[in-house]
Amino acid sequence: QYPTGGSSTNPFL
Amino acid sequence: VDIPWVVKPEEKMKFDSIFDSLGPVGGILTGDKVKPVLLNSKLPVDILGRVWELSDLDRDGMLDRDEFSVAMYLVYRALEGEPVPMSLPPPLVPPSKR
Repeated sequence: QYPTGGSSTNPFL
Repeated sequence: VDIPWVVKPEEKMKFDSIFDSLGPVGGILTGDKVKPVLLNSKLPVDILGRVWELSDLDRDGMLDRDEFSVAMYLVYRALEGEPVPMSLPPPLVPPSKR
């Protein structure tokens, strides 16, 4: 859901 | 380990009313609902990112009522010029999460 490349659940990263 | 939560009852009521106004589903708010509220504070995004890291205690990308209060508490303190801590001090951990 968050296109950060990692498994981040942080919407600010 | 019976430390009082730093979020005072009157603050908690204020944060709860904001939480409820955002339309929580099943008692939780998703990141995309919380994000605009935190951005409203005009704090730098890297600060808000750290606030999120500290408040999303179960790292599920969503905030429940108590996690949201932690986030709002940190935002308000940051607006008053206090630095956002690198890790969550025990008095800031909601009693329900200890």
